[in-house]
Amino acid sequence: MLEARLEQANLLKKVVDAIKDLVQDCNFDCNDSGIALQAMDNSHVALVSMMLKSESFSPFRCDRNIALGINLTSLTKVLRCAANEDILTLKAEDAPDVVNLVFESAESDRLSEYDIKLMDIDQEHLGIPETEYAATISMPSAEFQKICRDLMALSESVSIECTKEGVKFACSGDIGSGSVTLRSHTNVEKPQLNVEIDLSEPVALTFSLKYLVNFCKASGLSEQVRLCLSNEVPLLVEYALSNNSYLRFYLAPKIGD
Amino acid sequence: EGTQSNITSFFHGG
Repeated sequence: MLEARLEQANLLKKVVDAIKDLVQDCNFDCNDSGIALQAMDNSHVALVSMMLKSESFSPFRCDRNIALGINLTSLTKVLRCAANEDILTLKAEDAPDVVNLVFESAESDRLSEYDIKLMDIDQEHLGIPETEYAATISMPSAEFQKICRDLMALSESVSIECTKEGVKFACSGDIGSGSVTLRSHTNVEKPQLNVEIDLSEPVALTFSLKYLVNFCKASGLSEQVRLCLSNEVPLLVEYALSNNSYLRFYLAPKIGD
Repeated sequence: EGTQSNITSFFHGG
């Protein structure tokens, strides 16, 4: 059986909120290392990969591999019933029809309990190759969100160009063009504002802004976002969570002119 | 602006 207790319901609320507009029905794959999810969007352009390590839960118990097929709209409805600071426990039997969610208030004796019916989801699991990226950029997640939203007002696409000079986000559309360039920057007092650029070779790629803006819904999960780029491979946008847990998005590039 | 590629052409089933 599965029993996984999260100190704060807020973490799962934010993760589900960040991905629910991109993917609808997902398997939450539970085993002794934690709870993982991999799902593509309907257009097969983007891939979501979430890992909540067992260390992110206390306690965590999962005796055998269980796939919980959950509709994220249903999960959102139930998670709205939890206060952000509630303790959340996920429970399921070994061959479950439902997943059980228990919300406990740390400050009162309230205990809420919900069951969500599970679905049989036949999901294609993709192998993501280990990649040595040519450019890795760590930057404030709020800054990345603002850049993507600002540029989307002008264009559907953004080119991300990373050289030793810095990283340039540029777009052009019917009304004109725009760009934002960032250089490496260290803020000793506020390290969450750091911009770090690790480059082994110059990279230039074009991506759909609609998807990037969607990924940025995860900004509340982490102060920093990591962008990993290599020419002609999907962009990795990573929000690191505590205990080595993560929420990653992969986006296929636009190719040719 | 280029043609949108498909994620499955980079990551294969496994």
